[in-house]
Amino acid sequence: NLQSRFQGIFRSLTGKSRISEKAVKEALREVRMAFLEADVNFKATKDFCKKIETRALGAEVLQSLSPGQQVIKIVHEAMIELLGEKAGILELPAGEARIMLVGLQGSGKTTTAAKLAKKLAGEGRKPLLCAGDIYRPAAIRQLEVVGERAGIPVFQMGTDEDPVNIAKQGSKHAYRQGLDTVILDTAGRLHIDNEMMEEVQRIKKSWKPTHILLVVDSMVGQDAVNQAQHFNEGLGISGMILTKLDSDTRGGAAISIRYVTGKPILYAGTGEKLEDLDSFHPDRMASRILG
Amino acid sequence: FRLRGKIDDDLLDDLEEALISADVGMETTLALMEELRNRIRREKKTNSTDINWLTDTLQSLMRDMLEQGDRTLKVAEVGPSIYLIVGVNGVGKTTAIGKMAARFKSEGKQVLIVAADTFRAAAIEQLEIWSKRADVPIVLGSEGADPSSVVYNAMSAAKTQKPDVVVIDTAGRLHTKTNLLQELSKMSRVISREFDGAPQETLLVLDASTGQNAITQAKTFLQSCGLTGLILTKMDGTAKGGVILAVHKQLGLPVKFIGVGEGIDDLEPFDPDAFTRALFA
Ligand SMILES: Nc1nc2c(ncn2[C@@H]2O[C@H](COP(=O)(O)OP(=O)(O)OP(=O)(O)O)[C@@H](O)[C@H]2O)c(=O)[nH]1
Ligand SMILES: Nc1nc2c(ncn2[C@@H]2O[C@H](COP(=O)(O)OP(=O)(O)OP(=O)(O)O)[C@@H](O)[C@H]2O)c(=O)[nH]1
Ligand SMILES: [Mg+2]
Ligand SMILES: [Mg+2]
Repeated sequence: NLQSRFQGIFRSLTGKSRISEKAVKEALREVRMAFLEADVNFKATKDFCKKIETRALGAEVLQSLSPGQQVIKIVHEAMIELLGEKAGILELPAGEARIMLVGLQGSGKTTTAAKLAKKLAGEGRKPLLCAGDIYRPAAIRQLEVVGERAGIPVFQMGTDEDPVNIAKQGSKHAYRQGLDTVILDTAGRLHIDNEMMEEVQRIKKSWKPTHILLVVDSMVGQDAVNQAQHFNEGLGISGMILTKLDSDTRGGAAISIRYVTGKPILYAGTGEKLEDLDSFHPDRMASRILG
Repeated sequence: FRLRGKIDDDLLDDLEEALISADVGMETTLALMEELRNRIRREKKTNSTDINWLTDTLQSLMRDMLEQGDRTLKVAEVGPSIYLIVGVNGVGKTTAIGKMAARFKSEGKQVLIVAADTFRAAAIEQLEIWSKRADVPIVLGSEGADPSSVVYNAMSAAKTQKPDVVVIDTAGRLHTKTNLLQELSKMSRVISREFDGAPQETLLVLDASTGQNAITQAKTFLQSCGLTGLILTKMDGTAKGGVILAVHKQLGLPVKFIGVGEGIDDLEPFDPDAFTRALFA
């Protein structure tokens, strides 16, 4: 961890009245290495380290009795600031909410849709799951099974219907059933697949979701920035959900996707069960990334 | 990736950035850059404008890292060749099996696939659709059944049907879940008990966009159920899959196939030359 990485740098300097700038810069190089090993994007790492350099070269470090601790404190605080200072909050309108989940193949959208529905039902909302993935074998069946387990109704129109229409009919169905929150599961897609990106753009244009949430696998490496940037620029997202945080991945992707989109990370997927959806906690994520 | 100018520190920094951005990882990148710098000194290429020499040299260093190990699938001397497909959640195991089944069938082989993911919602239905697409027989588990019993039933079926190849789908499982890894080694033991020398391959499926955690995944699966190779999926995205350099170097695991899409034909044998060239594209 950072503490042990810094030991070599600052130990030799204890007892001196002034810590050299050189030592601080060396410490920042260790921060850079730790970030890259934790899968934080290269450019995000560079910009982050530049940003904290000024603070790190300030009096609070150079005249400190424990400069290593001071640098760690600065890094930690800057990370929490970047990750979004308070825990994620999904703000839903009082009336009808339309939540669209998008993201790359296998990131956890279908499972997260059911988890989110269950969580919102527990908070007093009346959700409907809507099966917008008409491509993946047995995707609709998968949503039906997890929906059933979550105790949430599932709306589907089979695989021959345009997802735009499925979404709109889903909302009509919700209205008739007195349900106020439609959660639309969509097919996994590559951010560079123009046809598939056009599909979600069409859904957005016609169905007008109140929220578009990008679901990102927390084990993703440098590519996280590409994914998040393309979805945010090509579609516009309102927030993100980071999944599979029950793994031992350091999760530097969290920094990357925040850095490139500025959108909030709202939830953390922490397992395969339907209750495994937590609020996103920036402070816990920061500690985890630093290792 | 645009490299231009002369071979100086700025260019080498750009090269280092390209490698890290391709998920090659710090340790492997530094090792490659150090060897590259040695070669630059040795062949007196400092400040030379011979960029082609530079990229060719780096690519050959990377190819050397990928050359060892057998990239072909092991075939059983007697009885069916049994391939066990494992990996963490959502990486593309079930889809890869559908593609492999079609490929083996087109090679004139009798294929049997096994739906041993009895845990995840609609996993069995998903593989069943692939068995219809590939037109191969399938052994179905029932949801909630012990996956080892499904594997056992599949081994009995294989003794009767005598297929050339058996490919077994397993539930996604995080390498951090010891009980799930134990479940997997139990499945592997059932296979080797029924057929000597089986499974001929235990392949870890890795998503090309995975970061450094892929190394931990490979290490842990290798230790607990043994691995003979990798399948690298979703190479049709923007991720380069550079982490397999470290997996190959540290654990000797060769990539046997890459997934390049969601269609039944989107599986290709791994080509180290194409892979290293694409890393720089
Ligand atoms: N361990 C763990 N597994 C998860 C989590 N979220 C989802 N999964 C698993 O990840 C795998 C993929 O989840 P899906 O919900 O099918 O992912 P998806 O994004 O809908 O996939 P596509 O529709 O094919 O793009 C499944 O095995 C899930 O059980 C999580 O937070 N932790
Ligand atoms: N673009 C692309 N998508 C792929 C590739 N391989 C698999 N997928 C997609 O990735 C998603 C997950 O694939 P699955 O085969 O369900 O993955 P899995 O490992 O069996 O998932 P679990 O059983 O839930 O752990 C699906 O949407 C597939 O279509 C590939 O090579 N390229
Ligand atoms: Mg899905
Ligand atoms: Mg599967």
